[in-house]
Amino acid sequence: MITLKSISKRYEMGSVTVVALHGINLHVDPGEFVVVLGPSGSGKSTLLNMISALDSPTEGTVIVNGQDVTDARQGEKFAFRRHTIGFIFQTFNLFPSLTARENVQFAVDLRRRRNGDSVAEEVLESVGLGPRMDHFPHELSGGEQQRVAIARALATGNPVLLADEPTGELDFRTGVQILELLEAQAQEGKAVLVVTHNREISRIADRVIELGSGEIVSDGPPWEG
Amino acid sequence: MITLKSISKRYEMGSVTVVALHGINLHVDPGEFVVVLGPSGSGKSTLLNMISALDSPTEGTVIVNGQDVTDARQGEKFAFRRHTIGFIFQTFNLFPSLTARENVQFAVDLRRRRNGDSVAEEVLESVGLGPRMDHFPHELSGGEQQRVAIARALATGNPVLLADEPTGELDFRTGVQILELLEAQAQEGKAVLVVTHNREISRIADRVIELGSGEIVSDGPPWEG
Ligand SMILES: Nc1ncnc2c1ncn2[C@@H]1O[C@H](COP(=O)(O)OP(=O)(O)OP(=O)(O)O)[C@@H](O)[C@H]1O
Ligand SMILES: Nc1ncnc2c1ncn2[C@@H]1O[C@H](COP(=O)(O)OP(=O)(O)OP(=O)(O)O)[C@@H](O)[C@H]1O
Ligand SMILES: [Mg+2]
Ligand SMILES: [Mg+2]
Repeated sequence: MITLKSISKRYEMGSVTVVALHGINLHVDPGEFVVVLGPSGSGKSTLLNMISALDSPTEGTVIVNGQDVTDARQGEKFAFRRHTIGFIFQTFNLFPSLTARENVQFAVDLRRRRNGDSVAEEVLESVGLGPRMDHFPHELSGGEQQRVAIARALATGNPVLLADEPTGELDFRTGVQILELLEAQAQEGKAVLVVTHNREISRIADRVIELGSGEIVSDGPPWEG
Repeated sequence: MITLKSISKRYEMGSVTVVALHGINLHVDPGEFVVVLGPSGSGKSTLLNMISALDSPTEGTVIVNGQDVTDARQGEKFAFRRHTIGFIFQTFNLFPSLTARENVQFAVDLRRRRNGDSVAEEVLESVGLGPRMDHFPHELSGGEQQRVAIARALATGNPVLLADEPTGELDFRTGVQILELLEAQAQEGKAVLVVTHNREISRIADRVIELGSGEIVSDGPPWEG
């Protein structure tokens, strides 16, 4: 489902070159629940930006769901994301002028599904926001906004689910509920990649990839430790 | 330093009333390092908004650093925040068109300190962002942006420091470094209040306040558990 070959990403900033990723080879099968761990600035968000074609690599190849998106044009990348990727951003990226329900419906509409309304309601219930569907992002707490962003990605029904710190703003109990939802998506055959620095989360994954200064330092089953 | 008397905060949303806080009595002395724990939506950010006069209570009184700010006018609240409060927001709130250094200088300039430049540099070094001072927020990772927001609050030198999830985007090691900085501020005599749902953090506090559905459910030394 996801294949990255020798991916590097560098940012040239005047005389300074920032290496965000270097020599990344990665393959994720459908149905796999993978956690990516790493310190702040180690390249986690950049990795998700490569897989979702939100940003282009400096070197290497990105193939997702059989499609090579490395050099795709903007229009192709937009269509690819719409049909293939469900993304939970680190900064939520909700539309402030839409309610929780409308934010989720917008994502579902993108896939032109007939049952947009009921899907949006179902997913918002599943993240514990049933009573708050018609409230706006500024009327919700930080964790509640994050849960709207999670519901939006789940509602797309897309085969690849990318989550950047999906429980950063949530308490342990609420966080566990969200992880169970993501795990269920993997069991339905989606490829699920969760970026986090919370080691508790890595225990439930099938595989844990550790990033350090832009390189994969380990890749295997979660530590029992 | 901080005194809240019978604080309640309600939001009327058509036929629904959301109770964010109810009957909160709280006193924090200078030099105290207090952690506020609680699930998503339990009222943590609302509590900080009351103390910093960013929002007004529905009932009750707010007195900080000897000043009753409950019914203060906008201009008085602005001056109060500028001289009394250092705030680390849950959503960072950096100025996107200013570099990391300029974001911090802006906060220091507000206090009209002569040494604005060197203070900004010192604080950014202390959060590990020395080499990235002249980069813009969109050129930094989530955790790096959070560290700029932390540096900005530290740079004010104000007597009350409020932090909403200061380590939510940081790995454990970077998070510990930040907590040590906040603890050092308390030892210098500032009143420090850190909102989080990370129980590890509560171990290093002097006091842990647990919030549940807008009420204080416990207040005492950290659990040894
Ligand atoms: N402007 C608003 N209008 C309506 N309800 C609001 C508003 N701001 C906050 N609330 C509600 O008040 C309650 C407390 O919100 P608050 O932001 O204080 O929670 P929190 O403990 O900080 O949660 P989190 O851990 O998710 O950030 C929540 O149910 C929230 O939806
Ligand atoms: N547009 C950009 N310009 C310059 N450098 C960038 C840019 N985006 C990211 N970087 C740098 O690339 C490195 C990796 O960033 P990335 O956002 O992937 O980190 P991360 O692992 O997600 O960190 P965090 O846990 O703090 O979110 C960082 O050093 C960051 O400053
Ligand atoms: Mg990131
Ligand atoms: Mg909050």
